[in-house]
Amino acid sequence: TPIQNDLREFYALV
Amino acid sequence: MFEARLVQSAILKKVLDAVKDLLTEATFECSDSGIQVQAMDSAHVSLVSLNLRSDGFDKYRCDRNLSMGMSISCMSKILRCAGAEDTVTLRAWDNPESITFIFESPNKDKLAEYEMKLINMDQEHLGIPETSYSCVIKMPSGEFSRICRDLSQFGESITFACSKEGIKFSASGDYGSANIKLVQNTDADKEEEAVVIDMQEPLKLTFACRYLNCFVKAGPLCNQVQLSMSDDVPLVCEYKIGDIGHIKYYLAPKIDD
Repeated sequence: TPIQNDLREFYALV
Repeated sequence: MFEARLVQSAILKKVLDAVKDLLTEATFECSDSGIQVQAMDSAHVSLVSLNLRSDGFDKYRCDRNLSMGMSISCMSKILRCAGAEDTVTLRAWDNPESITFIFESPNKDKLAEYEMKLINMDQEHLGIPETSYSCVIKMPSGEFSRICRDLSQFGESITFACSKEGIKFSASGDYGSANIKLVQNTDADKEEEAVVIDMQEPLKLTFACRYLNCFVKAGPLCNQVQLSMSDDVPLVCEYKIGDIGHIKYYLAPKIDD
């Protein structure tokens, strides 16, 4: 089953 | 003072309908250039980026930048009180503790004011760089809604596969599987019915139905939706809001275990 990513893994918090 | 007036309150109603299933609260950043919202859902899987330009409003005044935390459910309830043809004005003072929504009927015989308390919010703001995507699809928003709805019956996620043949949406689960293929169609009678596929590289990405079915709630805002994708990065699903701005949804892809 594919695992759901967290959006914060792709974009940095600013 | 902050004051923003829209003759068509229906636009704001549709914007709220497009975010209320994803967000419980959000900070509205108001400046001279307009109103911006960036907010993630509570699971940090998706992000809503809303932009309403000041020149798209019928009247707009923002003397100093304001960050106003608002309850989306409360705002949605208030907007349900507006008549379909009403004009809406948002008004707040400097350093506000509340914002007022003013609805005025077309013949100006009814004026309703709703004051909503603002909330203090901790914000997580993501820096999203300008990105060129390997596949950009434009298609009728109604068609995209339909595909997400239909395929959701088969599984929890939908795989988007883009190749030079077109785009294939597929889902599978305990009951079976389904797939829907779309090819480019720029000969459609009406521009809003066109399917335009701009593909630099083939790709395959999987996304959760639950979020896609929230995004399609923006369908009433625009006849067309734009899907921007590259391998291993979030999907961008964009709806234009007339001449006033846009709403973009970002969705993290699912990866194979």
